Amino acid sequence: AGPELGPPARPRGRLMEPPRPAELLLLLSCPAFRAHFARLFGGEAAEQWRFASAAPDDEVSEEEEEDQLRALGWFALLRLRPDPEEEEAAAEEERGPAVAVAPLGAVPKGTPLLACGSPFGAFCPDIFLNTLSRGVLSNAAGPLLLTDARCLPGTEGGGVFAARPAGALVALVVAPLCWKAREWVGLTLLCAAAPLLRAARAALGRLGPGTHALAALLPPEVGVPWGLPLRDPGPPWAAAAVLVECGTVWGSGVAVAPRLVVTCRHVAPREAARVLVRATPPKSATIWGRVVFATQETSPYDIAVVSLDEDLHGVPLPVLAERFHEGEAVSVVGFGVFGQACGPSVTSGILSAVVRVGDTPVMLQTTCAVHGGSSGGPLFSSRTGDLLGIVASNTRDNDTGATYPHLNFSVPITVLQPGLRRYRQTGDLGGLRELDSAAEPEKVVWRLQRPLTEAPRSKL
Amino acid sequence: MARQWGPSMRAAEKAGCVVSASRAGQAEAGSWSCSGVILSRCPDLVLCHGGIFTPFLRAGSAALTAAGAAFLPGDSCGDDLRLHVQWGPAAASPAGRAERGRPGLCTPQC
Repeated sequence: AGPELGPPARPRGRLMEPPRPAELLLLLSCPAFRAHFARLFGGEAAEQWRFASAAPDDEVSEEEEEDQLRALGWFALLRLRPDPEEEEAAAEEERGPAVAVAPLGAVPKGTPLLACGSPFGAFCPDIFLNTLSRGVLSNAAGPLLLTDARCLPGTEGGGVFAARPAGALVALVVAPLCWKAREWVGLTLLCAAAPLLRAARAALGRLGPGTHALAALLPPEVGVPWGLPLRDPGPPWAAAAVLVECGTVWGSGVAVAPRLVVTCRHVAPREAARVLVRATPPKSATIWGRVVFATQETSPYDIAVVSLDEDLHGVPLPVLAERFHEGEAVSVVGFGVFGQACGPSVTSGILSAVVRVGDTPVMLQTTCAVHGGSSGGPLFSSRTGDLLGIVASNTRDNDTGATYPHLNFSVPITVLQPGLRRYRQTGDLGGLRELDSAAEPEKVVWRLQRPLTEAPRSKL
Repeated sequence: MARQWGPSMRAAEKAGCVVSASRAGQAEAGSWSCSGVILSRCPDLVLCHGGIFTPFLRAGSAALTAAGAAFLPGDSCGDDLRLHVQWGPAAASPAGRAERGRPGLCTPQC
């Protein structure tokens, strides 16, 4: 959760309302969600993905896991048995819809979201009921949404709300924990609320006269206030990442000029190699280019620069940052997780460390979730939209093989700025070539070694 | 920024609930539970995740992936299904009712 949340909305530990008996009206699913789920997580990819919703200490049998997967995109509509006392006491304005629903697509990628669920369900509601978690909308494929708000088992079915439209229900939690190739991805799978409630309305209409009237009680979608654009464009930098393909290798990149894309050397390692760059929809242009510069293997900076055959239109060109503020809110945009099957994902966090050699920043660390495929992608200041750095890697523990998405390393854009500026103005690569002769302390930092406090003395 | 989240936090607080499913007469077998959203009041309608209903499906989880199944009526689960929904004071109380809920307190006329 971000530190800026307001005062707690409620003191914890107050008396819960007594459990109320309910009846199941229907089980429903959103066909479009299931279709996108099958496209992104089915087929060949199915082997790689796992969505755990059992409590951590539960051994889950194969059969149980299959049951969970089958039920993943299903929801239940319940009607509570009337409580005469409550019915009597409820004033007129308390009857009817209890939430407002955001239309599908009203919340763009990168928008802050608030997830509200009860970890471990009814296990200990006095303590865990309505626990909040904040993140952003990381990606969307139709009604299938992803957020980097941290959620735990038991929060399935919990609501996810937007700040704009204020307090609108955007989605419900489908799977709090997603594992790709046995690594926790740090994203929560959601189903958009609007299409789900449309499906519920349609189903109630088909179940018979008794339930027909209930369809009218389901919450409406929030209209867009007059004069505002139909679609909130979202933060412009969310569309700045491009997909970079070099032979069979692909990764992310960012355009710093209409014909200049920066990415990582391990994405486009060979100078003069041909590269295909894809901008993100809706202006998804595909343009060829050529690697004009790639650092040597010995350089601490894993950077490559691509010159495009034609201008990249419609992709916002970021302002390059000159300063870094530890603790500031940042966002990473990259094609990790889904690669080319989906547009780039946005994840949020803070700038957790600026590692310097002397006074010069040589490495940035963030708490955003960064996955394989995000390399070369942009790191932005969420507040200003300035480009802070180029994502180079996340962290892998060589002993256990575990990967830590939320500890990652970026090359500060200030390291690249002089060389990029010189190349753009004169076509001379000299400034960029200086990256190949970075000083030893910079190498030590990027090898994640402890800096030597003093040069070891010779024993001769 | 804090102000930005006020309405969302209130909405989440009011709509949030937990749902538990158990078998009639088998309390000791434990229950399945998840989170949910209160959609409307009087009548109270709640939307929650379907995963906790799988053990109760008459035709088993295969019913969920049967071709063309977009929804299943309530009676696709067995008669022994017992459901309970619980929420916090913010969701229950129009102003004042939560106070009413505290036995032993009163406001004597003076």
